[in-house]
Amino acid sequence: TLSKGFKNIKNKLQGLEELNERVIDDALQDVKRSLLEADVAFDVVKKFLRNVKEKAMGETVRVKVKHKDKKIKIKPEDMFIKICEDELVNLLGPVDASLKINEYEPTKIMLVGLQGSGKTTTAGKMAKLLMKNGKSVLLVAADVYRPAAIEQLKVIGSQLGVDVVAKEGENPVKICKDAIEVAKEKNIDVVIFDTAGRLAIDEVLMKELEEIKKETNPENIFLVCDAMIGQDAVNMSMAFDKRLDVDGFIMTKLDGDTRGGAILSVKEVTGKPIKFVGIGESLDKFEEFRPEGYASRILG
Amino acid sequence: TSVGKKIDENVLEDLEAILIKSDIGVATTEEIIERARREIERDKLNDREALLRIIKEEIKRILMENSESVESKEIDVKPQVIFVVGVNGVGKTTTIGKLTYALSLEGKRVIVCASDTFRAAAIEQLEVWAKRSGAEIVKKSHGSDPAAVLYDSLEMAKKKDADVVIVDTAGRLHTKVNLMKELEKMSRIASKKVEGAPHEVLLVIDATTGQNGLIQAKSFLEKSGVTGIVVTKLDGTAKGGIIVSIKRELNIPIKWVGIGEKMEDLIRFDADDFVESLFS
Ligand SMILES: Nc1nc2c(ncn2[C@@H]2O[C@H](COP(=O)(O)OP(=O)(O)OP(=O)(O)O)[C@@H](O)[C@H]2O)c(=O)[nH]1
Ligand SMILES: Nc1nc2c(ncn2[C@@H]2O[C@H](COP(=O)(O)OP(=O)(O)OP(=O)(O)O)[C@@H](O)[C@H]2O)c(=O)[nH]1
Ligand SMILES: [Mg+2]
Ligand SMILES: [Mg+2]
Repeated sequence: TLSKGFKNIKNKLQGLEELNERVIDDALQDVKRSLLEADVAFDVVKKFLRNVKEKAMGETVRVKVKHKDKKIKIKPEDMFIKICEDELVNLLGPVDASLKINEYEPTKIMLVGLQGSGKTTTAGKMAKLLMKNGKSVLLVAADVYRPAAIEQLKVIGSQLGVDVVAKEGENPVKICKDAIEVAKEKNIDVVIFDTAGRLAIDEVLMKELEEIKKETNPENIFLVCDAMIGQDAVNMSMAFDKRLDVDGFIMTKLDGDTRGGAILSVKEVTGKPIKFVGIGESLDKFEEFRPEGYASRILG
Repeated sequence: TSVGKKIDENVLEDLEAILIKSDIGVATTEEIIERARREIERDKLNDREALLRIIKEEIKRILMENSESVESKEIDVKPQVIFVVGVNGVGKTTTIGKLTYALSLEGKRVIVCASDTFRAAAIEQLEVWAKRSGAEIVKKSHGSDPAAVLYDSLEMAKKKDADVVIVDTAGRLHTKVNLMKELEKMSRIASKKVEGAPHEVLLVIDATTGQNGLIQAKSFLEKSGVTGIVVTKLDGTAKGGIIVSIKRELNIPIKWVGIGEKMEDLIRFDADDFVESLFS
């Protein structure tokens, strides 16, 4: 599954008897370039290179000692590439698509993120997945700003046969609180809050999210992030996480050809897991995040 | 002196980091740094201020070189037909609302064409913008052929002697072959109905986009033609540096900038302002 970035490294290291520091540094330049082209955050790339160098140097010493006069068993280029892939899978994982469930009351899921990242669509996808697992769902239209946002969620709700709580021009905090009461009355298992897209630097709107969190205490707060985002992934994810202490990320639009380096960036800078991925526009295009599927895509 | 040279290496690395972090991309950053390095050595420059000025000038040069005036040619053909295209969620529909408003301030009569017949409530969303910005909307039922809506809107434009038709299209990832073919079909229909149409194809690029933005631009340029770029969401923390690579590699002019979610939040692209904000 190696594409040209790593083919380059393989060719460079081919035929060498062993890895040494000079060769490793040279290969790391190619890794650096490939990861930056994949939109991995600049500082995350630096950290990744340090980790890989440390392991690669450690490996050469170990292999040298173990195979004193014998030929080295693993080809150096394969070992180096394996170290890179393992390090990436290690940083991206482990698999964690868990939802915190409330045993006594409706479980709440709050979706937040930048404008256009895919929150409303993801609300529908999440609802469909939960229903597949036998749960009843209530969708809450907490975006009162975007033209026809409520209508958009209502269309999704009707496609799924799910009720949508909405109130034009009402305060989003009140909408969410009232929705919980509706869910309790109707004995619904899960409530999903679809919030308006916003900039992390919009003080008023970030306060609104903090207010929704304070008043409704959602068990799950997911930051919905467009997988084609570049270096801004760091600012964005840290800002949302600092204000809301998110439970995890949902990366969308991974059905395109973006390398998706932001996946590594947001995980690294916040420590929070990638829970789910969106892989298409229709409501069934949604699955748990599994790191092995993305390591070679990001490494190139 | 050798001490002077050492300072420049560190300073160059710092500036390289700034460029990479603004999504300018590895290849374009290398070229910019390389040119700056040559100029420093040639002029024996030694202070960070001079280096920064050189880099800024180089980026401005890339952004402004070869691009004919940002004003779209005054076309005698009526209506002028503008397609707005791009991947999902970048701000196409909102940009159309803003563009219509700007055109209406110039006294232009605008028709918006609801050719996103796919996404939930896309037509309703455009209807709100049409009402706000003073445009007439041509629409059909959800799920109808986008090309049929286009055809109707061009008919309506001729009938009502409209100045401009702006076509809202569904978000589409450039990797979806059938969706890109759909755009080609719409171009053909437009050109048959109105001479030279589409006269403008605006590709909307989200300022937060990373290196995939360059691939998007290449694909849309090839499949639907692109005559200008709109970069949206520059009111956020993202620097939008990917447009530097797009301009450098494809020479598509950047025409408009989205700086917010309101109708007035659209300004003409200004290379000086853009470059200054890269380093602010
Ligand atoms: N191809 C693809 N498109 C997606 C995916 N998820 C969402 N979209 C599309 O992305 C666009 C934006 O989706 P929305 O759900 O409206 O995004 P949003 O975050 O609610 O937007 P705002 O409410 O304006 O912030 C729509 O065209 C969706 O169909 C995905 O996984 N793949
Ligand atoms: N902050 C900010 N938000 C913007 C800007 N332009 C658009 N948006 C927001 O981005 C989100 C998506 O805008 P849309 O106009 O629906 O994007 P689209 O490209 O038409 O989306 P699809 O049709 O689903 O592909 C909305 O919440 C807009 O308000 C901008 O310049 N700045
Ligand atoms: Mg939404
Ligand atoms: Mg749209």
